[in-house]
Amino acid sequence: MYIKQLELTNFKSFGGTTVIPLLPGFTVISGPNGSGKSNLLDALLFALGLAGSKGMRAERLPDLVNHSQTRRGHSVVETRVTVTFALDVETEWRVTRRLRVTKQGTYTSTYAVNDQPCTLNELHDQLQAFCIYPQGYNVVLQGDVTSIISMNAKARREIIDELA
Amino acid sequence: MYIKQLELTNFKSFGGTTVIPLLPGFTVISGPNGSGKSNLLDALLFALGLAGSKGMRAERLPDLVNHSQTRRGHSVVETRVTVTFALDVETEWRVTRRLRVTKQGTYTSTYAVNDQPCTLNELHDQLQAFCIYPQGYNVVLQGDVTSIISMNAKARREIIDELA
Amino acid sequence: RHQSFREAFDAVNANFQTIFATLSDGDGYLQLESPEDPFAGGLNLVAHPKGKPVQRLASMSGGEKSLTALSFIFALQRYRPSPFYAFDEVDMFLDGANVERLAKMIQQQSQEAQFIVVSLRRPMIEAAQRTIGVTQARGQHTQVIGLDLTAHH
Amino acid sequence: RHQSFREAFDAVNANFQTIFATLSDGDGYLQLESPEDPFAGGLNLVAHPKGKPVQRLASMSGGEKSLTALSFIFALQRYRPSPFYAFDEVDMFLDGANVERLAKMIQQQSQEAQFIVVSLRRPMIEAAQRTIGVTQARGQHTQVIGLDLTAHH
Ligand SMILES: Nc1ncnc2c1ncn2[C@@H]1O[C@H](COP(=O)(O)OP(=O)(O)OP(=O)(O)O)[C@@H](O)[C@H]1O
Ligand SMILES: Nc1ncnc2c1ncn2[C@@H]1O[C@H](COP(=O)(O)OP(=O)(O)OP(=O)(O)O)[C@@H](O)[C@H]1O
Ligand SMILES: [Mg+2]
Ligand SMILES: [Mg+2]
Repeated sequence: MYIKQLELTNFKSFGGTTVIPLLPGFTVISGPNGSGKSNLLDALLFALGLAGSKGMRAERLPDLVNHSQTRRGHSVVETRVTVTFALDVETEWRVTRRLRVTKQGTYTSTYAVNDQPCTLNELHDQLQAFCIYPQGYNVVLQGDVTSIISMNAKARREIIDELA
Repeated sequence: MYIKQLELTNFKSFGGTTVIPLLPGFTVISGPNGSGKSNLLDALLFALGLAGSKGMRAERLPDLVNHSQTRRGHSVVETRVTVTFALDVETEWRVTRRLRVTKQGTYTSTYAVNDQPCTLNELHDQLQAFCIYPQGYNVVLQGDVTSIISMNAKARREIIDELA
Repeated sequence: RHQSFREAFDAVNANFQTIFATLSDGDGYLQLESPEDPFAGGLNLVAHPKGKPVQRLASMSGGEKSLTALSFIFALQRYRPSPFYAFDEVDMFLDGANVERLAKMIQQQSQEAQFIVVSLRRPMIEAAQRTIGVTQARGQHTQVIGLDLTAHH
Repeated sequence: RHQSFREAFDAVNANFQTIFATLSDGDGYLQLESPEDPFAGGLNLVAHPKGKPVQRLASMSGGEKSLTALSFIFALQRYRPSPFYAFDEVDMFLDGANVERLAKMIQQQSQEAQFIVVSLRRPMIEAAQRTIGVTQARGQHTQVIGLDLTAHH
C-alpha cells in the first residue's frame, strides 16, 4: 500500500486543481523557501483529518482556501483535497475532504471515502485498519524534531502511552 | 577594533589551553555536529559577561569546566578565557574571566581587564564605551532566530526599549 | 494498562538503541523517571554520541539533540509500522555527514514503506529515487515542476 | 522616555525596510500594536515576500519567517553598530539561494565590523574570507584545525 496520487483544489498556495502522481519508495520534495512544500504536507493532514487548523499553520479552517479565491467575491468558496492510495496493483482507496466557506465566514467540512460520505470517526477507524494513526508520527512537520527536544519528560512519556 | 585572539583553558570541550588567532572581516567556523563550534561562542559570552549559565547551555557555572578536569579529583579546578581586542595597530585590550571550582562545588568567578581585576559592572561600562552591549545582539545563538519568531509582540517591543 | 505500557516501552526502547547506534555511532537508551510506576513520572532520552560520556538532552549540541530526537521518532514508527511517512526538513540541524547517514537509513526503510521527504540539503536530494520540485513565481500559485518519475537509482 | 523610544523605533523601522528588501526582495515594516502609546502594546513584524499579499509572521513559511527575523536582528545592529558580531547557524532554515543572499550581505557588512559565523552550509563557507575548522575525535578534546589565515578573496 502507498499513496498513488494527491489532488489539491484551491488549497493554500495551490490555485486551481493540481494533480501530483506519487510512486512507492523514496521521494524528495524540494524548492525555494515559501514555494509551497509544507503546504503539500498540510494537504495530506487536511484530507486524512490528522491535524486541526493550528497543525496546518492556519488561524481558522477558512484560511486554508486559496486567497485568490476569497478575494474574487464568490458567495461560496471551496477547497478540496483527494488522497488516492494504491492498496494493490488493481485496487484503489480514495479519501476526499471538502471545505465550503460562505461569504459570512461560516463553513462546512465533509469527508468521503471512495465518494461515499463518512464521518471523521469512521475515516479514522478505516485509517487505523491500515496502520495510519493521528499520533503515530506518520507526518513529522517542520519543528516537530525541536518540540520533542524541548517538551517535558512527562509529555514525552505520554507519546508512548498513546501508542500502547 | 576587532577581536584579535581567543584563548581558552579547560573551557567546556576544549581541554588544556587552545589559542585561536582571528582576523578582521568575515570568518566562518565549521565542523561536524558536536565538535565544539557553539562552545567557542559560549567562551566569548563567558569572558565578556554577556550571558548567564543558561545562556551558555550549562545547568550551573561549574559545568563549564572541562569534564576531564573535574574527573581527575583535583581539589580545585579552573577554567579561564581571555579575549584580546586590537584597538588599533599598536594597542591591545584584553579581558580575562577565571572560574575556580572547589571539590565541594562552591566556586568563585573573577574578571580582569589587561590583568587588572575589575567587577562585572566596570567591565560592562568599558564594553559599552566600545559599543558592545549585552542586549545588542552581538552574539546570535543557535535558536535566537526561532525565539524572535515565537516570542510575543510585547517582548519584541521590549527589545527596542532596551536599545533606546 | 501497566502491562501494555511496559510492552510498548520495552519495544520502543530496543528500537531506539539500535537506531541511535546506526545514526550516530554511539549508545543511547530511554530512561523512565520512575520505573516502578511509569505513570508517576516522565521519560528521558539518554545518549552518548561516540566516545563521549553519557549525557542528557540538555547538554548536547544542536545536531546531537536532533539525531537523538529523530532516533526516537524512528523507534516509535518501527513499533507501529505504517504504509507511508512524510518528513518536513528534519535534516536542517545536521552536518553533511549526518545528512548522508540519515538519507541512507531512509533509503533502507523506503523498501518497506513510502517516504515523502521535504529537504533543502543536497545529500538528501541525491539519495532519493526521484525529486518533485515546487516553485512559486511572483504572485502566482504554487507550480509543481520536474516530476521526474524515472527512478535514477 | 516616549521620545527616545520613538526615535529608536523610527530608525530601526527604516533599517528593517531596507534590509528586508535586500534579503528577500519584498516589502516589510515594523508595526506597533498601539502607535499612540507604544508601551501599552507590542511590536509585530509585517512583511510581504516578493509578489505575495502582506502577511504576519504566523502565516509565513519557515524560511520566510527566518529571513524576516534576521532582517530585524540586522536592523537592531545597524541602529547601534558594534565592532564585532557572532552568528550561530542562522542560515539553517534557508534554501541555497537565500543562503547566498545572506552571505553576500555579511560580506558587505564585514567591511565595517568583524563577523564570526558558525555555519554548515556550503554557500556561506565559500563566501567567507577564511575558515576555521573544529573537530573532536572519539573521546578527545576539541581540536582547532585548518586555520587557513590566508584570505582567499
Ligand atoms: N490560503 C492561502 N492562500 C494563498 N497562499 C497561502 C495560503 N496559506 C498560506 N499561503 C502561502 O504559502 C506560503 C508558504 O508555503 P510553505 O509554508 O509551504 O513554504 P515552504 O515551501 O515549506 O517553505 P520553507 O522552505 O521556507 O519552509 C506562504 O508564503 C503563505 O503566505
Ligand atoms: N564541560 C564540558 N566538558 C566537556 N565537554 C563538554 C562540556 N560541556 C559541553 N561539552 C560537550 O560539547 C559538545 C557540544 O559542543 P557544541 O554544542 O559546541 O557543538 P557544535 O559544534 O555547536 O555542534 P552542532 O553543529 O550540532 O551545533 C557536546 O557533545 C557536549 O557534551
Ligand atoms: Mg516549509
Ligand atoms: Mg552548535
